Amino acid sequence: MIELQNVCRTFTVGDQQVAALRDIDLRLDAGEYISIMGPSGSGKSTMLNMLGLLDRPTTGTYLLDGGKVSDLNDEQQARVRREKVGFVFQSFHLVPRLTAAQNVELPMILAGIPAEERKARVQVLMKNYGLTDRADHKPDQLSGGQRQRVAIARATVMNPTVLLADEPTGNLDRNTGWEVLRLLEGLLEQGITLVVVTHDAEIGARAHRCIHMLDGRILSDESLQND
Amino acid sequence: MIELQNVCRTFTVGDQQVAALRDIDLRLDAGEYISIMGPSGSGKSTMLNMLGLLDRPTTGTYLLDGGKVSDLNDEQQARVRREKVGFVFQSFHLVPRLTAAQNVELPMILAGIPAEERKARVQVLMKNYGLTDRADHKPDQLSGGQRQRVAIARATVMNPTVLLADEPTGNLDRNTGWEVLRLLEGLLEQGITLVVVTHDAEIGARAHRCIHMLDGRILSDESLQND
Ligand SMILES: Nc1ncnc2c1ncn2[C@@H]1O[C@H](COP(=O)(O)OP(=O)(O)OP(=O)(O)O)[C@@H](O)[C@H]1O
Ligand SMILES: Nc1ncnc2c1ncn2[C@@H]1O[C@H](COP(=O)(O)OP(=O)(O)OP(=O)(O)O)[C@@H](O)[C@H]1O
Ligand SMILES: [Mg+2]
Ligand SMILES: [Mg+2]
Repeated sequence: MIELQNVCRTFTVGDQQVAALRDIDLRLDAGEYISIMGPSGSGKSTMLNMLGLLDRPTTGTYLLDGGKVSDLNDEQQARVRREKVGFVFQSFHLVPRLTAAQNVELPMILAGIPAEERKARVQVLMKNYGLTDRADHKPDQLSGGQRQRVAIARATVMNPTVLLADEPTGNLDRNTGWEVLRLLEGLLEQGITLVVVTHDAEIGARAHRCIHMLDGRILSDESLQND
Repeated sequence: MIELQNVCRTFTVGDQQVAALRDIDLRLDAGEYISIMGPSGSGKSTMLNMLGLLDRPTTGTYLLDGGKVSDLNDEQQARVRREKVGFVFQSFHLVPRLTAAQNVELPMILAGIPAEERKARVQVLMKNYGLTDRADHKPDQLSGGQRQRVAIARATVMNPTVLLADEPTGNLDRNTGWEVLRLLEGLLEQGITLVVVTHDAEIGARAHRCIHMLDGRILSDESLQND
């Protein structure tokens, strides 16, 4: 479904070159549950941005359902992203002047979904993520973990085919983190592909497949004995 | 040294009242090592902001070395904060158009410290926090964990008497997190008071005293059997 072939991503800072991804070969099939782990700075977020069509390879090929993503222009890439990808950013990227509920609603407004259905879907998600009492708070009126949950709810609201979560429990206590993870794992039954970047080994071990990164490379890519 | 007496903090959102801190009695002495834990939304960041003079109680008293902080005006409070408090924010708050090194240097520039000493101190901190190769990167050219480490380095650069760290390892892998924690704990030998908000029970257990919060209250406040 998603395939990276020989993908490299280099950033340029002044006269310094940073090889954030080096020679990545990776294939993700529909319905997989994958965790990505590795030291700070090893390339996990860059990898996720690549998978989510938020960034393009410097060299190498990205195949989506067999077709080269590089053949798509920026607008076409953006459309595939909107329709197929849910992304939870490591730093949330919520819209500051919208409330929690409005932030979750935004992708549906952009997709032309009617108001009644939007309100219903937002209400369910707010409840699932324990945010009902904070629905009308703006991001700067929320705790760190509440912002993180808004970001997660927003990423799932359009029922994406691929859900990419960059350290979704980093600001959550243990119990809240497990609740959130169970909600994300519940989406697997709908056939989504779930990719979770995490620093928490216990969370990483729940996936069906665990990828370890180091210095921009894939160090290991193993199947785990989970259902 | 720091004492909160009967402190309450209420936020108003529209016509809703949020009691973020309820009836807090807390005393911190010089040289203590304290962890604060509790569910998402329980008031930990609000507590830390209060201790760091970034916020004022709605009701109740804040005593600093026996004197009422409420007797200080905003400018005096800001000066005490600059001179005595190092703060690691849950969302980092780095200056976007400054490099990592310049972000760490900024408090020293504001304090009038000469350029040579600033450069020397920045170099040591960059090395300690594994950021030497990223010194000239701006925050948007850093990974999440690298930003977090810049925020931590900046908080320590003025040798504060009180260091308040809001989830300082939330974006760090296990090894990097322990390295950072050891650096912070190393400052205890210089007599600082260290307060760490954390969701990680292993990290919380390293403190000499652990405070658990729930719904804006202190649930428990216990000494731990550490040196
Ligand atoms: N500026 C604000 N306006 C309104 N409500 C606020 C504001 N800041 C915080 N709150 C609310 O106060 C409560 C405590 O927030 P706080 O940020 O202290 O929680 P926390 O324990 O740090 O949570 P987390 O672990 O998620 O970071 C939360 O329910 C939050 O929604
Ligand atoms: N826009 C950029 N410009 C320059 N360098 C960058 C940029 N984005 C990331 N980097 C560098 O690329 C490397 C990989 O970054 P990335 O954000 O993918 O790491 P990460 O594995 O997600 O780390 P963390 O666990 O700290 O979030 C890092 O060393 C970082 O400094
Ligand atoms: Mg990252
Ligand atoms: Mg907080």
